[in-house]
Amino acid sequence: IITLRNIKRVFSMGQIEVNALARIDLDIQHGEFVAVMGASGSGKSTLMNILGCLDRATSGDYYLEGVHVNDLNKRDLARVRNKKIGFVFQGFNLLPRTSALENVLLPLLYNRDLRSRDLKPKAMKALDAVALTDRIHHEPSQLSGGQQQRVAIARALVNEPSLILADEPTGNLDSRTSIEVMSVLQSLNNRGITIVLVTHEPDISLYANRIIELKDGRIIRDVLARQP
Amino acid sequence: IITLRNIKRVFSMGQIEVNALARIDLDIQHGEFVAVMGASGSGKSTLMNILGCLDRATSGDYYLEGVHVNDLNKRDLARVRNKKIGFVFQGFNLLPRTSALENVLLPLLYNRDLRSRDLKPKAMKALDAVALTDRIHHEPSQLSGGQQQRVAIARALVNEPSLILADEPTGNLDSRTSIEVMSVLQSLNNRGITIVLVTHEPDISLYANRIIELKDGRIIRDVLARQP
Ligand SMILES: Nc1ncnc2c1ncn2[C@@H]1O[C@H](COP(=O)(O)OP(=O)(O)OP(=O)(O)O)[C@@H](O)[C@H]1O
Ligand SMILES: Nc1ncnc2c1ncn2[C@@H]1O[C@H](COP(=O)(O)OP(=O)(O)OP(=O)(O)O)[C@@H](O)[C@H]1O
Ligand SMILES: [Mg+2]
Ligand SMILES: [Mg+2]
Repeated sequence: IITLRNIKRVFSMGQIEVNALARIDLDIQHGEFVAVMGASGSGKSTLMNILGCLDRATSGDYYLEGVHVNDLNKRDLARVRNKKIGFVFQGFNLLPRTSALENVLLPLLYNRDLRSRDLKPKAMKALDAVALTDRIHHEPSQLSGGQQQRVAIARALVNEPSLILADEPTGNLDSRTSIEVMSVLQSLNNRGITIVLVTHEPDISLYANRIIELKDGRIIRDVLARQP
Repeated sequence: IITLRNIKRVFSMGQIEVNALARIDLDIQHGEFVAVMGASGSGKSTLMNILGCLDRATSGDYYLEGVHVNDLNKRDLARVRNKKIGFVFQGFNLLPRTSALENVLLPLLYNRDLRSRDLKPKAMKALDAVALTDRIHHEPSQLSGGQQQRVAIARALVNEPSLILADEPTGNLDSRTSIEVMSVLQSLNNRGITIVLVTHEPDISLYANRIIELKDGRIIRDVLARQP
Protein backbone atom coordinates (compact mmCIF):
# COMPACT_ATOMS: atom_id res chain seq x y z
CA ILE A 1 0.00 0.00 0.00
CA ILE A 2 2.93 2.33 0.75
CA THR A 3 6.26 2.59 -1.03
CA LEU A 4 8.84 5.23 -0.14
CA ARG A 5 12.06 5.38 -2.17
CA ASN A 6 15.01 7.55 -1.18
CA ILE A 7 12.79 10.04 0.61
CA LYS A 8 14.52 13.12 1.97
CA ARG A 9 12.95 16.07 3.81
CA VAL A 10 14.93 19.18 4.49
CA PHE A 11 13.59 22.21 6.36
CA SER A 12 15.34 25.42 5.36
CA MET A 13 15.57 28.18 7.94
CA GLY A 14 17.63 30.92 6.35
CA GLN A 15 21.21 29.66 6.37
CA ILE A 16 20.45 26.57 8.44
CA GLU A 17 19.12 23.36 6.96
CA VAL A 18 17.49 20.74 9.16
CA ASN A 19 17.63 17.24 7.67
CA ALA A 20 14.44 15.99 9.30
CA LEU A 21 14.50 12.89 7.05
CA ALA A 22 17.94 12.02 5.67
CA ARG A 23 16.96 8.93 3.70
CA ILE A 24 13.89 6.73 3.98
CA ASP A 25 13.28 3.55 1.96
CA LEU A 26 10.17 1.76 3.10
CA ASP A 27 7.56 -0.72 1.88
CA ILE A 28 4.37 -1.39 3.81
CA GLN A 29 1.91 -4.05 2.64
CA HIS A 30 -1.88 -3.89 2.90
CA GLY A 31 -3.09 -4.99 6.32
CA GLU A 32 0.17 -4.47 8.21
CA PHE A 33 0.21 -2.93 11.69
CA VAL A 34 3.44 -0.95 11.96
CA ALA A 35 4.78 0.84 15.04
CA VAL A 36 7.26 3.68 14.43
CA MET A 37 9.54 4.49 17.34
CA GLY A 38 12.59 6.67 17.91
CA ALA A 39 13.95 9.54 19.95
CA SER A 40 12.26 12.92 20.16
CA GLY A 41 13.19 14.81 16.98
CA SER A 42 14.19 11.70 15.01
CA GLY A 43 11.72 12.45 12.19
CA LYS A 44 8.64 10.38 13.07
CA SER A 45 6.03 13.11 12.63
CA THR A 46 7.76 14.38 9.49
CA LEU A 47 7.53 10.86 8.05
CA MET A 48 3.84 10.66 9.03
CA ASN A 49 3.07 14.02 7.44
CA ILE A 50 4.58 12.83 4.15
CA LEU A 51 2.69 9.50 4.31
CA GLY A 52 -0.50 11.44 5.10
CA CYS A 53 -0.06 13.73 2.06
CA LEU A 54 0.12 16.75 4.37
CA ASP A 55 3.70 17.53 3.43
CA ARG A 56 5.83 16.81 0.38
CA ALA A 57 9.28 15.25 0.44
CA THR A 58 12.16 17.43 -0.70
CA SER A 59 13.21 14.55 -2.98
CA GLY A 60 12.45 10.86 -3.52
CA ASP A 61 9.27 9.00 -4.52
CA TYR A 62 6.09 8.13 -2.67
CA TYR A 63 3.63 5.61 -4.09
CA LEU A 64 0.31 5.18 -2.26
CA GLU A 65 -1.75 2.24 -3.52
CA GLY A 66 0.27 2.44 -6.73
CA VAL A 67 -0.41 6.16 -7.27
CA HIS A 68 2.71 8.33 -7.61
CA VAL A 69 1.81 10.93 -5.00
CA ASN A 70 4.55 13.34 -6.11
CA ASP A 71 2.65 13.97 -9.38
CA LEU A 72 -0.63 14.92 -7.73
CA ASN A 73 -1.73 18.53 -7.61
CA LYS A 74 -3.05 20.08 -4.39
CA ARG A 75 -6.67 19.23 -5.08
CA ASP A 76 -6.06 15.58 -5.96
CA LEU A 77 -3.81 15.29 -2.91
CA ALA A 78 -6.67 16.55 -0.71
CA ARG A 79 -9.07 14.08 -2.30
CA VAL A 80 -6.71 11.13 -1.73
CA ARG A 81 -6.26 12.26 1.85
CA ASN A 82 -9.98 12.53 2.61
CA LYS A 83 -10.87 9.27 0.92
CA LYS A 84 -8.05 6.91 1.84
CA ILE A 85 -6.38 8.18 4.98
CA GLY A 86 -7.40 8.74 8.57
CA PHE A 87 -4.90 10.86 10.50
CA VAL A 88 -4.57 11.20 14.26
CA PHE A 89 -2.30 14.20 14.84
CA GLN A 90 0.23 14.43 17.66
CA GLY A 91 -1.36 17.77 18.60
CA PHE A 92 -4.94 16.60 17.86
CA ASN A 93 -5.66 19.57 15.51
CA LEU A 94 -9.36 19.75 16.38
CA LEU A 95 -11.43 22.68 15.12
CA PRO A 96 -11.58 25.02 18.13
CA ARG A 97 -15.10 26.48 18.30
CA THR A 98 -16.66 23.23 17.12
CA SER A 99 -18.19 20.45 19.19
CA ALA A 100 -16.73 16.96 19.45
CA LEU A 101 -19.62 15.63 17.36
CA GLU A 102 -19.13 18.23 14.63
CA ASN A 103 -15.38 17.55 14.56
CA VAL A 104 -16.09 13.86 13.97
CA LEU A 105 -18.81 14.59 11.37
CA LEU A 106 -16.45 16.70 9.28
CA PRO A 107 -14.75 13.91 7.26
CA LEU A 108 -18.18 12.40 6.54
CA LEU A 109 -19.35 15.58 4.83
CA TYR A 110 -16.79 14.94 2.07
CA ASN A 111 -17.97 11.35 1.59
CA ARG A 112 -20.27 11.15 -1.42
CA ASP A 113 -21.27 7.55 -0.78
CA LEU A 114 -23.28 8.44 2.32
CA ARG A 115 -26.87 9.62 2.68
CA SER A 116 -27.29 12.56 5.03
CA ARG A 117 -29.23 10.43 7.52
CA ASP A 118 -26.24 8.07 7.84
CA LEU A 119 -23.88 10.80 9.03
CA LYS A 120 -24.84 11.19 12.69
CA PRO A 121 -25.13 7.43 13.42
CA LYS A 122 -21.67 6.89 11.91
CA ALA A 123 -20.17 9.72 13.97
CA MET A 124 -21.83 8.39 17.15
CA LYS A 125 -20.48 4.90 16.43
CA ALA A 126 -16.93 6.27 16.20
CA LEU A 127 -17.37 8.30 19.41
CA ASP A 128 -18.79 5.23 21.15
CA ALA A 129 -15.74 3.20 20.09
CA VAL A 130 -13.55 5.64 22.05
CA ALA A 131 -16.03 5.86 24.98
CA LEU A 132 -16.86 9.53 24.48
CA THR A 133 -20.62 9.63 23.87
CA ASP A 134 -21.26 11.72 27.01
CA ARG A 135 -19.23 14.70 25.79
CA ILE A 136 -20.39 15.11 22.19
CA HIS A 137 -21.49 18.74 22.54
CA HIS A 138 -18.36 19.91 24.34
CA GLU A 139 -15.90 22.02 22.38
CA PRO A 140 -12.18 21.14 22.62
CA SER A 141 -11.53 23.78 25.32
CA GLN A 142 -14.20 22.05 27.41
CA LEU A 143 -12.62 18.63 27.12
CA SER A 144 -9.76 17.01 28.99
CA GLY A 145 -6.51 16.28 27.11
CA GLY A 146 -7.35 12.62 26.78
CA GLN A 147 -10.90 13.41 25.66
CA GLN A 148 -9.53 15.70 22.91
CA GLN A 149 -7.20 12.92 21.85
CA ARG A 150 -10.13 10.52 21.64
CA VAL A 151 -12.11 12.94 19.47
CA ALA A 152 -9.10 13.08 17.14
CA ILE A 153 -9.04 9.27 17.02
CA ALA A 154 -12.79 8.99 16.36
CA ARG A 155 -12.47 11.55 13.55
CA ALA A 156 -9.70 9.48 11.92
CA LEU A 157 -11.76 6.27 12.03
CA VAL A 158 -15.17 7.55 11.03
CA ASN A 159 -14.73 7.27 7.25
CA GLU A 160 -13.35 3.74 7.56
CA PRO A 161 -10.21 4.69 5.57
CA SER A 162 -7.90 2.01 4.14
CA LEU A 163 -4.91 3.59 5.94
CA ILE A 164 -4.81 4.97 9.46
CA LEU A 165 -1.82 7.09 10.51
CA ALA A 166 -1.74 7.72 14.25
CA ASP A 167 0.92 9.96 15.79
CA GLU A 168 1.21 9.15 19.53
CA PRO A 169 -2.54 8.35 19.86
CA THR A 170 -2.24 7.27 23.53
CA GLY A 171 0.14 10.03 24.70
CA ASN A 172 -2.54 11.58 26.93
CA LEU A 173 -4.50 8.48 27.86
CA ASP A 174 -4.52 6.45 31.06
CA SER A 175 -3.78 2.74 30.70
CA ARG A 176 -7.38 1.59 30.61
CA THR A 177 -8.45 4.08 27.93
CA SER A 178 -5.25 3.26 25.99
CA ILE A 179 -6.21 -0.41 25.98
CA GLU A 180 -9.69 0.46 24.71
CA VAL A 181 -8.25 2.60 21.90
CA MET A 182 -5.64 -0.03 20.93
CA SER A 183 -8.28 -2.77 20.73
CA VAL A 184 -10.35 -0.56 18.42
CA LEU A 185 -7.28 -0.18 16.17
CA GLN A 186 -6.59 -3.92 16.43
CA SER A 187 -10.12 -4.84 15.31
CA LEU A 188 -9.87 -2.38 12.39
CA ASN A 189 -6.56 -4.02 11.45
CA ASN A 190 -8.22 -7.45 11.65
CA ARG A 191 -10.71 -6.18 9.05
CA GLY A 192 -7.83 -5.33 6.72
CA ILE A 193 -7.15 -1.67 7.49
CA THR A 194 -3.43 -0.79 7.39
CA ILE A 195 -2.19 1.01 10.48
CA VAL A 196 0.99 3.02 10.99
CA LEU A 197 1.32 4.24 14.55
CA VAL A 198 4.01 6.40 16.16
CA THR A 199 4.56 5.66 19.81
CA HIS A 200 7.26 6.00 22.42
CA GLU A 201 5.63 3.46 24.72
CA PRO A 202 6.89 -0.13 24.38
CA ASP A 203 3.57 -1.51 25.72
CA ILE A 204 1.74 0.13 22.83
CA SER A 205 4.25 -1.10 20.23
CA LEU A 206 3.36 -4.69 21.27
CA TYR A 207 0.03 -4.34 19.43
CA ALA A 208 1.90 -3.98 16.13
CA ASN A 209 3.27 -6.82 14.05
CA ARG A 210 6.25 -4.80 12.81
CA ILE A 211 8.40 -2.23 14.58
CA ILE A 212 10.46 0.43 12.78
CA GLU A 213 12.93 2.63 14.61
CA LEU A 214 14.09 6.04 13.37
CA LYS A 215 17.25 7.88 14.34
CA ASP A 216 18.36 11.19 12.83
CA GLY A 217 15.91 10.84 9.95
CA ARG A 218 16.87 7.28 8.96
CA ILE A 219 15.46 3.83 9.62
CA ILE A 220 17.97 2.02 11.84
CA ARG A 221 15.85 -0.99 12.74
CA ASP A 222 12.94 -2.81 11.07
CA VAL A 223 11.76 -6.00 12.75
CA LEU A 224 8.75 -8.28 12.64
CA ALA A 225 7.26 -8.46 16.13
CA ARG A 226 5.38 -11.73 15.73
CA GLN A 227 3.87 -13.88 13.00
CA PRO A 228 1.04 -11.91 11.30
CA ILE B 1 2.94 24.44 51.01
CA ILE B 2 -0.49 23.49 49.62
CA THR B 3 -3.77 23.09 51.50
CA LEU B 4 -7.05 22.37 49.71
CA ARG B 5 -10.22 22.13 51.82
CA ASN B 6 -13.53 20.94 50.38
CA ILE B 7 -12.62 22.10 46.88
CA LYS B 8 -15.35 21.80 44.28
CA ARG B 9 -15.21 22.81 40.61
CA VAL B 10 -18.33 22.80 38.49
CA PHE B 11 -18.40 23.73 34.79
CA SER B 12 -21.78 25.06 33.71
CA MET B 13 -22.81 24.52 30.12
CA GLY B 14 -26.33 25.87 29.85
CA GLN B 15 -28.53 23.31 31.57
CA ILE B 16 -25.77 20.78 32.08
CA GLU B 17 -23.34 20.93 34.98
CA VAL B 18 -20.08 19.00 34.86
CA ASN B 19 -18.67 18.22 38.31
CA ALA B 20 -15.03 18.21 37.25
CA LEU B 21 -13.97 18.18 40.92
CA ALA B 22 -16.60 16.86 43.32
CA ARG B 23 -14.64 17.22 46.55
CA ILE B 24 -10.92 17.58 47.10
CA ASP B 25 -9.21 17.73 50.52
CA LEU B 26 -5.46 17.73 50.19
CA ASP B 27 -2.31 18.75 52.09
CA ILE B 28 1.08 18.80 50.42
CA GLN B 29 4.22 19.62 52.45
CA HIS B 30 7.26 21.54 51.24
CA GLY B 31 9.65 19.31 49.33
CA GLU B 32 7.21 16.53 48.47
CA PHE B 33 7.21 14.89 45.05
CA VAL B 34 3.60 13.94 44.32
CA ALA B 35 2.32 11.99 41.30
CA VAL B 36 -1.35 12.48 40.39
CA MET B 37 -2.91 9.68 38.41
CA GLY B 38 -6.40 8.71 37.29
CA ALA B 39 -8.54 8.00 34.25
CA SER B 40 -8.94 10.42 31.38
CA GLY B 41 -11.49 13.03 32.49
CA SER B 42 -11.13 12.32 36.22
CA GLY B 43 -10.21 15.95 37.03
CA LYS B 44 -6.40 15.99 37.07
CA SER B 45 -5.88 19.04 34.85
CA THR B 46 -8.73 20.86 36.58
CA LEU B 47 -6.99 20.25 39.92
CA MET B 48 -3.66 21.43 38.48
CA ASN B 49 -5.24 24.61 37.08
CA ILE B 50 -6.63 25.46 40.51
CA LEU B 51 -3.29 24.71 42.21
CA GLY B 52 -1.56 26.85 39.58
CA CYS B 53 -3.89 29.82 40.19
CA LEU B 54 -5.10 29.63 36.59
CA ASP B 55 -8.63 28.75 37.58
CA ARG B 56 -10.72 29.36 40.68
CA ALA B 57 -12.64 26.67 42.56
CA THR B 58 -16.44 26.98 42.57
CA SER B 59 -16.27 26.56 46.36
CA GLY B 60 -13.80 25.53 49.05
CA ASP B 61 -10.50 26.99 50.24
CA TYR B 62 -7.02 27.02 48.78
CA TYR B 63 -4.03 28.05 50.87
CA LEU B 64 -0.67 28.36 49.09
CA GLU B 65 2.26 28.88 51.48
CA GLY B 66 -0.27 30.11 54.03
CA VAL B 67 -1.84 32.68 51.68
CA HIS B 68 -5.61 32.30 51.20
CA VAL B 69 -5.64 32.29 47.43
CA ASN B 70 -9.42 32.77 47.21
CA ASP B 71 -9.03 36.33 48.53
CA LEU B 72 -6.48 37.45 45.94
CA ASN B 73 -7.51 39.74 43.11
CA LYS B 74 -6.49 39.01 39.54
CA ARG B 75 -3.28 41.03 39.69
CA ASP B 76 -2.04 39.48 42.94
CA LEU B 77 -2.95 36.04 41.59
CA ALA B 78 -0.77 36.70 38.53
CA ARG B 79 2.10 37.85 40.72
CA VAL B 80 1.92 34.74 42.93
CA ARG B 81 1.84 32.60 39.82
CA ASN B 82 4.88 34.19 38.19
CA LYS B 83 6.94 34.21 41.36
CA LYS B 84 6.16 30.92 43.05
CA ILE B 85 4.89 28.49 40.43
CA GLY B 86 6.32 26.86 37.33
CA PHE B 87 3.63 25.25 35.17
CA VAL B 88 4.11 22.66 32.44
CA PHE B 89 0.80 22.52 30.55
CA GLN B 90 -0.67 19.35 29.07
CA GLY B 91 -0.95 21.22 25.75
CA PHE B 92 2.40 23.05 26.19
CA ASN B 93 0.80 26.51 25.58
CA LEU B 94 3.89 27.99 23.95
CA LEU B 95 3.68 31.42 22.31
CA PRO B 96 3.29 30.61 18.60
CA ARG B 97 5.38 33.10 16.62
CA THR B 98 8.11 33.13 19.27
CA SER B 99 11.35 31.18 19.36
CA ALA B 100 12.11 28.49 21.93
CA LEU B 101 14.64 30.81 23.59
CA GLU B 102 12.17 33.70 23.79
CA ASN B 103 9.49 31.40 25.21
CA VAL B 104 11.89 30.36 27.98
CA LEU B 105 13.07 33.97 28.59
CA LEU B 106 9.49 35.17 29.16
CA PRO B 107 9.13 34.26 32.88
CA LEU B 108 12.53 35.85 33.54
CA LEU B 109 11.35 39.23 32.26
CA TYR B 110 8.95 39.43 35.23
CA ASN B 111 11.70 38.62 37.72
CA ARG B 112 12.90 41.84 39.37
CA ASP B 113 15.81 40.16 41.13
CA LEU B 114 17.71 39.55 37.90
CA ARG B 115 20.06 41.82 35.97
CA SER B 116 19.41 41.87 32.24
CA ARG B 117 22.73 40.18 31.50
CA ASP B 118 21.66 37.17 33.64
CA LEU B 119 18.61 36.44 31.53
CA LYS B 120 20.06 34.64 28.53
CA PRO B 121 22.50 32.44 30.54
CA LYS B 122 19.63 31.35 32.79
CA ALA B 123 17.42 30.51 29.81
CA MET B 124 20.24 28.59 28.12
CA LYS B 125 20.86 26.64 31.34
CA ALA B 126 17.21 25.55 31.44
CA LEU B 127 17.26 24.59 27.74
CA ASP B 128 20.49 22.66 28.30
CA ALA B 129 18.85 20.73 31.16
CA VAL B 130 16.25 19.42 28.67
CA ALA B 131 18.87 18.86 25.91
CA LEU B 132 17.44 21.44 23.53
CA THR B 133 20.27 23.93 22.97
CA ASP B 134 20.44 23.18 19.23
CA ARG B 135 16.88 24.38 18.53
CA ILE B 136 16.73 27.67 20.42
CA HIS B 137 15.74 29.82 17.45
CA HIS B 138 13.04 27.49 16.18
CA GLU B 139 9.42 28.53 16.68
CA PRO B 140 6.95 25.93 18.02
CA SER B 141 5.69 25.04 14.53
CA GLN B 142 9.29 24.20 13.62
CA LEU B 143 9.78 21.86 16.56
CA SER B 144 8.80 18.25 17.08
CA GLY B 145 6.10 17.43 19.66
CA GLY B 146 8.66 16.29 22.19
CA GLN B 147 10.83 19.37 21.56
CA GLN B 148 7.83 21.64 22.20
CA GLN B 149 7.18 19.74 25.40
CA ARG B 150 10.78 20.27 26.48
CA VAL B 151 10.55 24.01 25.81
CA ALA B 152 7.46 24.06 28.05
CA ILE B 153 9.43 22.24 30.76
CA ALA B 154 12.45 24.55 30.48
CA ARG B 155 10.12 27.56 30.73
CA ALA B 156 8.60 26.17 33.94
CA LEU B 157 12.01 25.63 35.56
CA VAL B 158 13.83 28.77 34.53
CA ASN B 159 12.70 31.00 37.43
CA GLU B 160 13.55 28.28 39.99
CA PRO B 161 10.02 28.42 41.48
CA SER B 162 9.24 26.83 44.84
CA LEU B 163 6.42 24.78 43.27
CA ILE B 164 6.46 22.99 39.93
CA LEU B 165 3.18 21.72 38.50
CA ALA B 166 3.71 19.43 35.53
CA ASP B 167 0.72 18.06 33.59
CA GLU B 168 1.84 14.96 31.66
CA PRO B 169 5.38 16.34 31.04
CA THR B 170 6.61 13.14 29.35
CA GLY B 171 3.50 12.42 27.25
CA ASN B 172 5.38 13.07 23.99
CA LEU B 173 8.86 11.98 24.99
CA ASP B 174 10.75 8.80 24.19
CA SER B 175 12.06 6.82 27.14
CA ARG B 176 15.57 8.24 27.09
CA THR B 177 14.42 11.88 26.96
CA SER B 178 11.81 11.08 29.65
CA ILE B 179 14.55 9.78 31.94
CA GLU B 180 16.58 12.97 31.35
CA VAL B 181 13.57 15.16 32.18
CA MET B 182 12.65 13.13 35.26
CA SER B 183 16.20 13.33 36.64
CA VAL B 184 16.11 17.11 36.20
CA LEU B 185 12.88 17.18 38.22
CA GLN B 186 14.39 14.81 40.78
CA SER B 187 17.46 17.01 41.30
CA LEU B 188 15.22 20.08 41.70
CA ASN B 189 13.22 18.13 44.28
CA ASN B 190 16.44 17.20 46.08
CA ARG B 191 17.12 20.95 46.38
CA GLY B 192 13.76 21.40 48.12
CA ILE B 193 11.43 22.32 45.25
CA THR B 194 7.94 20.84 45.63
CA ILE B 195 6.73 18.93 42.58
CA VAL B 196 3.21 17.87 41.65
CA LEU B 197 3.16 15.87 38.45
CA VAL B 198 0.23 14.40 36.53
CA THR B 199 1.09 11.22 34.68
CA HIS B 200 -0.65 8.17 33.32
CA GLU B 201 2.60 6.21 33.07
CA PRO B 202 3.44 3.99 36.07
CA ASP B 203 7.18 4.18 35.29
CA ILE B 204 7.07 7.95 35.68
CA SER B 205 5.09 7.77 38.92
CA LEU B 206 7.97 5.77 40.45
CA TYR B 207 10.03 8.99 40.66
CA ALA B 208 7.51 10.41 43.14
CA ASN B 209 7.41 9.70 46.86
CA ARG B 210 3.61 9.96 47.03
CA ILE B 211 0.92 8.86 44.60
CA ILE B 212 -2.60 10.30 44.54
CA GLU B 213 -5.33 8.80 42.39
CA LEU B 214 -8.38 10.71 41.17
CA LYS B 215 -11.69 9.25 40.04
CA ASP B 216 -14.76 11.31 39.10
CA GLY B 217 -13.27 14.44 40.69
CA ARG B 218 -12.39 12.86 44.04
CA ILE B 219 -9.23 11.45 45.60
CA ILE B 220 -9.74 7.71 45.95
CA ARG B 221 -6.21 6.72 46.88
CA ASP B 222 -3.28 8.53 48.54
CA VAL B 223 -0.19 6.45 49.27
CA LEU B 224 3.44 7.02 50.16
CA ALA B 225 5.59 5.32 47.55
CA ARG B 226 8.77 5.04 49.58
CA GLN B 227 10.47 6.73 52.55
CA PRO B 228 11.25 10.38 51.67
N1 LIG C 1 -14.31 24.23 30.29
C1 LIG C 1 -15.00 23.09 30.53
N2 LIG C 1 -16.34 23.04 30.37
C2 LIG C 1 -17.02 21.89 30.61
N3 LIG C 1 -16.47 20.74 31.01
C3 LIG C 1 -15.15 20.72 31.19
C4 LIG C 1 -14.33 21.88 30.95
N4 LIG C 1 -13.03 21.55 31.20
C5 LIG C 1 -13.03 20.26 31.57
N5 LIG C 1 -14.29 19.75 31.56
C6 LIG C 1 -14.70 18.39 31.94
O1 LIG C 1 -14.23 18.16 33.27
C7 LIG C 1 -13.75 16.81 33.40
C8 LIG C 1 -12.34 16.82 33.96
O2 LIG C 1 -11.46 17.37 33.03
P1 LIG C 1 -9.88 17.36 33.24
O3 LIG C 1 -9.26 18.10 32.10
O4 LIG C 1 -9.54 17.83 34.60
O5 LIG C 1 -9.54 15.79 33.15
P2 LIG C 1 -8.13 15.04 33.23
O6 LIG C 1 -8.15 14.14 34.39
O7 LIG C 1 -7.01 16.03 33.14
O8 LIG C 1 -8.16 14.16 31.92
P3 LIG C 1 -6.98 13.74 30.90
O9 LIG C 1 -6.23 12.64 31.57
O10 LIG C 1 -7.79 13.24 29.72
O11 LIG C 1 -6.16 14.94 30.59
C9 LIG C 1 -13.83 16.17 32.02
O12 LIG C 1 -14.91 15.27 32.01
C10 LIG C 1 -14.07 17.33 31.06
O13 LIG C 1 -14.95 16.97 30.00
N1 LIG D 1 8.92 23.34 10.12
C1 LIG D 1 10.14 22.98 10.59
N2 LIG D 1 11.21 23.78 10.39
C2 LIG D 1 12.42 23.43 10.85
N3 LIG D 1 12.70 22.29 11.49
C3 LIG D 1 11.67 21.44 11.72
C4 LIG D 1 10.35 21.74 11.29
N4 LIG D 1 9.54 20.70 11.67
C5 LIG D 1 10.33 19.81 12.29
N5 LIG D 1 11.61 20.25 12.34
C6 LIG D 1 12.76 19.54 12.91
O1 LIG D 1 12.84 18.26 12.27
C7 LIG D 1 13.20 17.26 13.22
C8 LIG D 1 12.20 16.11 13.17
O2 LIG D 1 10.95 16.56 13.65
P1 LIG D 1 9.75 15.55 13.91
O3 LIG D 1 8.58 16.38 14.34
O4 LIG D 1 9.55 14.68 12.72
O5 LIG D 1 10.29 14.66 15.11
P2 LIG D 1 9.58 13.48 15.92
O6 LIG D 1 10.36 12.25 15.74
O7 LIG D 1 8.12 13.43 15.59
O8 LIG D 1 9.76 13.95 17.42
P3 LIG D 1 8.78 13.81 18.71
O9 LIG D 1 8.92 12.41 19.18
O10 LIG D 1 9.39 14.80 19.64
O11 LIG D 1 7.39 14.17 18.28
C9 LIG D 1 13.27 17.93 14.58
O12 LIG D 1 14.62 18.06 14.96
C10 LIG D 1 12.60 19.28 14.39
O13 LIG D 1 13.24 20.30 15.15
MG1 LIG E 1 6.42 13.90 16.63
MG1 LIG F 1 -5.61 16.45 31.66
